[in-house]
Amino acid sequence: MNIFRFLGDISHLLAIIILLMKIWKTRSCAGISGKSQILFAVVFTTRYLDLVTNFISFYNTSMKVVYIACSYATVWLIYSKFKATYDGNHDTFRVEFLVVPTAVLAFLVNHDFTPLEILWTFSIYLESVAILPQLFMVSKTGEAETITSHYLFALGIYRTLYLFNWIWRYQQEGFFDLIAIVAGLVQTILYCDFFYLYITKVLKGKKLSLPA
Amino acid sequence: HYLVTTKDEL
Repeated sequence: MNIFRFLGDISHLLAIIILLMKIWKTRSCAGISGKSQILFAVVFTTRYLDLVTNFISFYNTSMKVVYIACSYATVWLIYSKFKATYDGNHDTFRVEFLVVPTAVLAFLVNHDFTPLEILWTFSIYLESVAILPQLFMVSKTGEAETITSHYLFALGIYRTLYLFNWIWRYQQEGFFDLIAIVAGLVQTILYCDFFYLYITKVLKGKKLSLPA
Repeated sequence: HYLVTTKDEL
């Protein structure tokens, strides 16, 4: 465990909690893509199946359990508890365009052709693009609440920190996982435009709004 | 060398 990875995990956890708290406190999921949240629930479920097959550490197990539980809680808040506030009309990204190609790619490019490994690989590929319905929604409505921007920033910076973690691990342990690295790079690149808007607007106290 | 992931990351 190095500092980049730890901060990455904390940032990921923070993002998930910010979103949950935002929905809970405002009793509304306006501006949040339910589709992205379903994709994240799928990502965690397919990646953490090893919870039942091998134990790594107390930290590892508890973080996995929290991520899974929070992602399902978020989906439940959006599609059940605060369903009336869900902005489905603007959440129109076609998720099959993400799920099908990443599933096919997981079958073709993986470390080992076994069910658990393919599902893990699928989760890595899917995670890299799972935010697209949310970013699409922001670009469609042309704005995002400040708290939603904080959520997106924390979520984006998490994988960026993991990139530094992988550089560190390669240097220190000779460890590298090309699948995770390439997907992590793609994931980070998808956030770049948002990072720019976040730094130039949100951090200066302005609401994130896109030019019409 | 090419290392298969040890899956200790989240």
